[in-house]
Amino acid sequence: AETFVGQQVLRVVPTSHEELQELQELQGMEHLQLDFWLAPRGLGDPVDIRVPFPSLQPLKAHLEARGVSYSIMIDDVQALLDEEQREMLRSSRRLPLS
Amino acid sequence: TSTFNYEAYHTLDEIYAFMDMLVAENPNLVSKLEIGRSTENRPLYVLKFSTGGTKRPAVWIDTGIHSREWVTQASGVWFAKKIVDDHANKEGVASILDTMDIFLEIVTNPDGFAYTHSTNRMWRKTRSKHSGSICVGVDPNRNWDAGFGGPGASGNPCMETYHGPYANSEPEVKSIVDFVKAHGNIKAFISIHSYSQLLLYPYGYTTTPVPDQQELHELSAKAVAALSSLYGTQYEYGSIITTIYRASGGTIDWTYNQGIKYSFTFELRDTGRYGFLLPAKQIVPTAQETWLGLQVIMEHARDHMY
Repeated sequence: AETFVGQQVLRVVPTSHEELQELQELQGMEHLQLDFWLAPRGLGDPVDIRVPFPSLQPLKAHLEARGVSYSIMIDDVQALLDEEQREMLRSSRRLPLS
Repeated sequence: TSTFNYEAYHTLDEIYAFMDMLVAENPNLVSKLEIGRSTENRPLYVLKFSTGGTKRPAVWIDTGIHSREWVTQASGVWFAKKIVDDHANKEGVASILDTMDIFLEIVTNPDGFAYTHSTNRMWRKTRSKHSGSICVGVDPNRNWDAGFGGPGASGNPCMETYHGPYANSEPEVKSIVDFVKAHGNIKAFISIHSYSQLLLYPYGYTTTPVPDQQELHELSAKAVAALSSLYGTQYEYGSIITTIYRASGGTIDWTYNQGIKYSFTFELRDTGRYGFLLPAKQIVPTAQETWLGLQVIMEHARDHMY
């Protein structure tokens, strides 16, 4: 199974058309392997991007260089997935015997 | 199904076993239809809830067309049990079932869902492989024959919004298309996604308002008010293209153009704390509040037959 170690989900809320366009251009940069959980829509609408570890610093540098502010929506994707799996395991142990 | 754990995420096999249990416990109300097979030859199961008659006016609800949106399939399981309980207790949707049937497809993209459990929890698309494509999968919510291939979908097979080589190329989509056309009497069609907390109606592929825009907007307001009344969860509502973005080849644009006036898409919790990784403890409250919104739409369809 694919792991998501070191991955984060960044949230960018575009406040100008330039920032919105910046985000739309990022969608086309396939080499960054960005996964847009929420795609660019309009000004003020959040854009959520799951970022593979190798692209994390380059992307943050890219945004900071352009003065595009971002927040970290999910700090550690793998940790959430691990919790989800633990939860599923716990619940399946409670499944009634058939 | 009274001891099934609705507050947990389940595998494809566990959901299929739940469906069989529900049918076995309620043979006079629930039946399981196979409307087709997926790319990887998994059955596409639809639960039919009916108190009799044939080809009665019907409501269609589907969950899980985007496989990573796990709260939707989990909500679909809860919806199925709720319909059965309401019928037994003669409350809620029992009055809907007096005159209408309800069809519920819980795992609309089983190949993708199985893949999220086995290989990549973030998988969204189908698992089809089309000649000439170096990447796998088509976005099943861009593959319908409504503005297909227009702006608002990608022609790049490696993109998450790849529309596919042609409309209905995906058997998961074609099976619903064939079912809707063959049934011919579906009056409300609701396709459930996550996340963002939105209630959307057509169109997504054009800025042209639908002829029934005002009625759908007013009905959305009522549905959202009912949904929010339970836990205060805030929803926005409107047409796809004005509320989120242009999206072509979408499910409810096609169903609306088929004449199914009450065509809606829900985007469930949350607005971006967990996104697709919504904790399991939020499944039941999400399903409960969504059900209140669905009930408003179903009752409106029942009372405004066309």
